[in-house]
Amino acid sequence: DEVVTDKDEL
Amino acid sequence: MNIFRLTGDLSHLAAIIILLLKIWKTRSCAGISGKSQILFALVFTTRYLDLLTSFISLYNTTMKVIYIGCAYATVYLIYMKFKATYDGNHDSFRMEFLVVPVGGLACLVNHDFSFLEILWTFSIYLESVAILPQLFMISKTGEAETITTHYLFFLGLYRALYLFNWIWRFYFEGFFDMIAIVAGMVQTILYCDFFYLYVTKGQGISL
Repeated sequence: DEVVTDKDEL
Repeated sequence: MNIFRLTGDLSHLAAIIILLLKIWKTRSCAGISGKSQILFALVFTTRYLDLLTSFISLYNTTMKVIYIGCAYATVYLIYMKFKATYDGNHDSFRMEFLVVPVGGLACLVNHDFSFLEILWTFSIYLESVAILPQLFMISKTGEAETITTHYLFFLGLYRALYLFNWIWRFYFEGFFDMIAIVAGMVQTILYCDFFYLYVTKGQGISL
């Protein structure tokens, strides 16, 4: 799946 | 990763640890809204589900696990271990007044209508207002202990620093996420009144 939102940010 | 993001994360971590230590050391959760803590546990749970699907970095995984673990530990201390000291009568904000509208909004306004993304969006919206039961409790009792105000200060500072992080990322990476930015602004604005009291009255607040 394409990452939609930035899951690096907490 | 930039300096605003890092100090934001550390500020968030400091807030969480301060609250846990306060409750643990004083053996009391007086003045702390259990409902806000339940909402934060819900925020972390719904936002960090990607822990199960993808790996980003050791830093990322570690922080997420710490945030989730501390959130549940705090809820456990309030509702189980030090239940006798929990001031439920003054913690009367109705959680469903936040969770239901936020859930509806997350379904309507999101980046992608998929399970993980809707829960992520829900967590962003919910986090922005999750502190309301705590602020409501302080307004009801008319006071907050020094250490509680430190907790609120770092918790508010964290999202304010994230706003600078997003400005930074917009200029240097062309990145921006309108949902996170608007929710982050709302979240920070909710703390402004408190920031003013914290700076002018310093530490312990009595209204």
